Amino acid sequence: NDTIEVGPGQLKMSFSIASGQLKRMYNSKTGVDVPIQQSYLWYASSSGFYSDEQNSGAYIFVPQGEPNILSRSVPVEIIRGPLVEEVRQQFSPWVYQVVRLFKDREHAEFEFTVGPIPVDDSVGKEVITRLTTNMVTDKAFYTDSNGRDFLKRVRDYRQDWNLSVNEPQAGNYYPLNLGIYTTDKKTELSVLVDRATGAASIKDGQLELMLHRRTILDDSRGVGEPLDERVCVDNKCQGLTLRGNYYVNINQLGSGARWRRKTGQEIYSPLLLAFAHEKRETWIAS
Amino acid sequence: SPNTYSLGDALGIAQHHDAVTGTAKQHTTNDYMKRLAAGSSEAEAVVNSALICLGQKQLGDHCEQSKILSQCPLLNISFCPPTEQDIQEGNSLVMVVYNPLGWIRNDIVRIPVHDADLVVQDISGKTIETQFVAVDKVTNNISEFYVKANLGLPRGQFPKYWLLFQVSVPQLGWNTYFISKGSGGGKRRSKFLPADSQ
Repeated sequence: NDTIEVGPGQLKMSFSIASGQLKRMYNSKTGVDVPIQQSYLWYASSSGFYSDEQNSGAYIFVPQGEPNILSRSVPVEIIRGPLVEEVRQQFSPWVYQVVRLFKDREHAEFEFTVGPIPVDDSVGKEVITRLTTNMVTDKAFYTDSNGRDFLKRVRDYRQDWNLSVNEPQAGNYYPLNLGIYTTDKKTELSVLVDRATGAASIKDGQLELMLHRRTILDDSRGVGEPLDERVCVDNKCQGLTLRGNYYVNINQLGSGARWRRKTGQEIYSPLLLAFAHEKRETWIAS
Repeated sequence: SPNTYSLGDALGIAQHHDAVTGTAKQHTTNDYMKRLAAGSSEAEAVVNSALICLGQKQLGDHCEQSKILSQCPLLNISFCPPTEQDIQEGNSLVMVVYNPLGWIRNDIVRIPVHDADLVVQDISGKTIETQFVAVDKVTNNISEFYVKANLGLPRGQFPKYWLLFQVSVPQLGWNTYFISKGSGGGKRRSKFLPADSQ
């Protein structure tokens, strides 16, 4: 009784009534059931103090230690219907999310709206979303290679040289164009993205995506500017607000590849819509 | 006739390593954006023209271009003038859907509208199941800010709802849907929850 179930089709999600947070995803057709949490966090951009004078910036991601969680309890609004069910969550004044579960779809669509990131405290912030499960993933995860094959990545390890990791987050981030997934002995957890970004699995059972970065210092590697794009209206300027989607699927071990391949192409090549105001009869006649 | 030369130029320029990785200076990034937007806008005209031609019988070497289609590049912030425009009595909002992939797609589309008394029909006149979902305040606020930033114009009236319905589109093909006023006399035909309900 402490959760609410959402989803008009085979894929269901349950959310805590008390905290508004995601607790579980399950697929009634495949029987896959994964306890899962999803949250937004931000890394404080290093300003040189923690990492030998290296600032976090356009070329280099250097966080100051562990990320800060935005909210443990979120106001939630649930909308039901025959085609889509939505869960709207306000994680902070500058992070908003809508989770959509469509009829006949094997995945959940997460629409994030992040920004403008406040930097009044003179701290650059690098915002991530993190999915946490109880999957025993044994340090391994998979990311695409420029939108092509998914390659196996192992945390704190490179196959062709002895790696010494000094920075536990940045040392394990990989570039994404298509997505990231991880597995245990029964299940696959996959995430596909609608844009190029960075992602990692910092702990077993976890996946995280970098969504938005706003830094206040240059990283002294050549660009000469911090990542601080602004947009102005009537001489009032603010940091950018980003809106995008990522897509989450759970599957039995070995069955996720088909979803990743097909859905990846559908995200890259969406249906094109064009509109006109016309008499129906005239349109059909021509 | 419309062409895609500017898009080709913009895509060529945007393959510089600074554009790919996001390490360009801001004024350079602004230039990439401006060129891509110009190219995209030009390509939109080409696609609209092609869709008009596909949808009608060939008239010799050319097709009749009196009908005008438009697209909605700011649909993600619920800004779409053709769908927000009132549908006149006897008219329909015609939606042409093109599928660029090599398999049939059954997908749910989402467009912003002012009216929740609308009916969607396919090309054979069959009524399609719809759902109306209230547009949230966060989207309205972003829409107001970014429409002014992009177009220099006030946002105007916000759409109240997202209209959702299922479309079916053949591989590398298109389909047409007609959205018209319902017979509800202004009353809502579908149940929905207002945005402020918990």
